[in-house]
Amino acid sequence: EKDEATKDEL
Amino acid sequence: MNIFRLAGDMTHLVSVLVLLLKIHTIKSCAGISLKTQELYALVFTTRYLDLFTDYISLYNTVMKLIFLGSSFSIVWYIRRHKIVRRSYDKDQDTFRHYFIVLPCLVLALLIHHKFTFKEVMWTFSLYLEAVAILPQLVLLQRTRNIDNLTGQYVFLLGAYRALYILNWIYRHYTEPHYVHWITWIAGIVQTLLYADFFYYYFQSWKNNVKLQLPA
Repeated sequence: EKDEATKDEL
Repeated sequence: MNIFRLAGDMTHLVSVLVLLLKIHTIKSCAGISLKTQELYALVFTTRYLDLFTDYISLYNTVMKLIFLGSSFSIVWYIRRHKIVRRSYDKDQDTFRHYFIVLPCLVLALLIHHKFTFKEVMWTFSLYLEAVAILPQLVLLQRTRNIDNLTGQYVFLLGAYRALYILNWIYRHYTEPHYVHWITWIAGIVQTLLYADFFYYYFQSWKNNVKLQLPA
């Protein structure tokens, strides 16, 4: 299960 | 961090700094929609609630502070600065905030990843950012004159999100993370909104004529 990206994005 | 995202962040940074510099040097905000600037300040506020709780990197924190600081400074200049405010065209910049904010808030309450305050606020900021440019595009249509700094501002703003889409494609194929479909859709809608502006911007640039948006 991949964990979610884009929370480290602006 | 990949080149698309760095290019996107730098493009976004330049767009807000170009605008802030324009307003600060010529002491005028002619052609700039205060409504859009206020919506962007709201986007950054609701997007960066984790500014003091989750430390990701120095870059991330510094950029968040710059975006928050510049967007609120621009709003302050247009609202409070004794010279700049005179050039604000409030009769033309009449787009109602709540026509944009309320639907985005309702949508965020209905469609989100997790029903937590931070997550709903973050989702709200994604939806809001996608449509926050509308008052500015309406103002440009109405005033029909686009000084090239404003044109560059809108162009850079659109380009930054297009670069982010390339970043999401890159991350999708190269990283163990996944980019949530809400992020994809909000980003694509946002970029499409700029598409017609891009068309006229390139036409004017190619024919070397002043940028005119059709009524």
